Amino acid sequence: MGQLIAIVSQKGGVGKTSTAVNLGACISAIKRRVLLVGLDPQCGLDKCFGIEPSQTPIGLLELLRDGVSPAKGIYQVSPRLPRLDIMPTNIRSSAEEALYADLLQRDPQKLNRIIDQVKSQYDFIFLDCPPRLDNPTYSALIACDSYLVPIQCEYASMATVGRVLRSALEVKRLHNTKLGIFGFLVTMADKRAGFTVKVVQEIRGYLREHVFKTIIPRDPRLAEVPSKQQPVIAYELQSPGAKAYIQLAREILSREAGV
Amino acid sequence: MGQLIAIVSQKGGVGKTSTAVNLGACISAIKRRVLLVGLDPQCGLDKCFGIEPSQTPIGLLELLRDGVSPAKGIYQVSPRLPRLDIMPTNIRSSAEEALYADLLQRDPQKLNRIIDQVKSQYDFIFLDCPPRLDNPTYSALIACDSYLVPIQCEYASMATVGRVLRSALEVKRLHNTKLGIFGFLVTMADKRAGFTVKVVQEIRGYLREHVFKTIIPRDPRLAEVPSKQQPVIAYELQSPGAKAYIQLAREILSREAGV
Ligand SMILES: Nc1ncnc2c1ncn2[C@@H]1O[C@H](COP(=O)(O)OP(=O)(O)OP(=O)(O)O)[C@@H](O)[C@H]1O
Ligand SMILES: Nc1ncnc2c1ncn2[C@@H]1O[C@H](COP(=O)(O)OP(=O)(O)OP(=O)(O)O)[C@@H](O)[C@H]1O
Ligand SMILES: [Mg+2]
Ligand SMILES: [Mg+2]
Repeated sequence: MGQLIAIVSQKGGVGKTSTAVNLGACISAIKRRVLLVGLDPQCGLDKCFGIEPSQTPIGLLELLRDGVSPAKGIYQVSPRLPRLDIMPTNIRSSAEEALYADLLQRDPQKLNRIIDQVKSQYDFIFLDCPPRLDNPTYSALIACDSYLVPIQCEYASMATVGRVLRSALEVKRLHNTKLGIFGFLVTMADKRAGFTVKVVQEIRGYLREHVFKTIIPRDPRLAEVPSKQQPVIAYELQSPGAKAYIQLAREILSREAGV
Repeated sequence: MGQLIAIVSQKGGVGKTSTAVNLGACISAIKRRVLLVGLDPQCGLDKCFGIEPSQTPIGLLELLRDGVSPAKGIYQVSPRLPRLDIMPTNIRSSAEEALYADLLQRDPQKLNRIIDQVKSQYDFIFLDCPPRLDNPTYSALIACDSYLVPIQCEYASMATVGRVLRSALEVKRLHNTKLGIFGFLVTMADKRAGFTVKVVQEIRGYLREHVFKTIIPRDPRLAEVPSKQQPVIAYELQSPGAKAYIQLAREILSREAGV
């Protein structure tokens, strides 16, 4: 039975979408079935795979609105990554964005019911959330088993971790008793910056065993994903970014196996 | 009479808060009076100056809720920057964040009425918005004269410019006929990344004369602002980041003078 993991941070630009795409791809490359669900109305996840709403008639918006079978809103990303599927957000305009927000507001459990129908077909399902803690992120926390928080290795993004923890505790108390911490991931660690070692120490001191051992370095090759329209392991396997996400996938799988 | 400028982008982590802090400081250093208003419930702006809600009894939340004189919610940032003031967001909890959202939802013009009372005392007022286009950003677009959009020099953030333009056009049509483009600012341009030249060319080709000539380079010294709790010109005047924001301030002031 698959684990449903929401990738969450109110701080923008910390690597939520990049982690969904690259970690998802690396885990699927190690013989696990992975589904990526784009909850961000910016459609950042769709864009990382070159998915245009015109090519995918059904996505999350249609599933929320029309109640068709979720399998219709799931697409294989690429023949080279056979175990990686995506459920695109499929939002094309501000009007559709407003509709999307309204559908989630009226029935925050709807997302949960949609995902439940496909959960058994995957080992991991990652929900890519926008930089906010109200809906759609709130609905994601209601549905998921645990949450992963990327923390950009800079002062500005450390400060916002407290809000995520408080929001998650509220959801756990009111809606989803199973909600746990999947982990905190240090991203964009820049060797050139003098503060990197100190920030990593502060993060580990504060969040302890919940912080992944693997740290994702700042690597411009990772920023090419939206233009290459594929995960970094598909075009630059030897880059520091690709190696780090592979290592993270291994760390997660060995943790799951209780090693 | 001051110009009211909203700093807007749905894409997270593109340098909205950094631009508010550093551009605001540089313009105030060139003999203009500047007010920074923090609209982001994450309180990123407050944190860049080390302002804790406990030190500032009144901020934007109190002004929206209690209707006291706006001057009570404005503080001088530092004696070394005598012409730079801040109106902090002052949000301490998720409950206050929900109250803030509710106050803006019920009366989107309220922000406009508050700022109007202090506008004549400043040459520039910058509104730092969160990474979203609904409230509080929508209220900011209703109130402001023009908007500034930072565009991180990467593929992911280029794609989201269209949404900002469409949202602004809607506000202009429905609520605020004076709304204009203050400019698009390329930020975090990384010399190491192979795509930088191409991305800058695409941005200039698409947005033409609306793109500032000045480009802000990726500079780790800029990421230290939240820990130094002052703008970069106050602690590292010779850094690439400080020089770029000084140059941007000069470009803006010479443009205003019609040079
Ligand atoms: N380790 C990294 N090194 C360098 N660039 C990175 C790295 N991770 C992500 N990026 C780039 O940084 C930018 C922000 O990353 P991303 O879009 O994944 O963040 P996000 O948290 O999903 O943003 P948002 O808050 O807008 O959803 C993107 O341009 C991405 O390509
Ligand atoms: N030119 C730059 N070079 C290097 N780092 C930068 C630069 N500008 C901003 N930063 C850093 O990048 C991170 C994101 O910047 P910032 O917080 O200003 O973006 P934002 O758009 O306000 O984010 P949010 O969407 O969360 O409000 C911060 O840690 C900041 O210190
Ligand atoms: Mg994202
Ligand atoms: Mg900000």
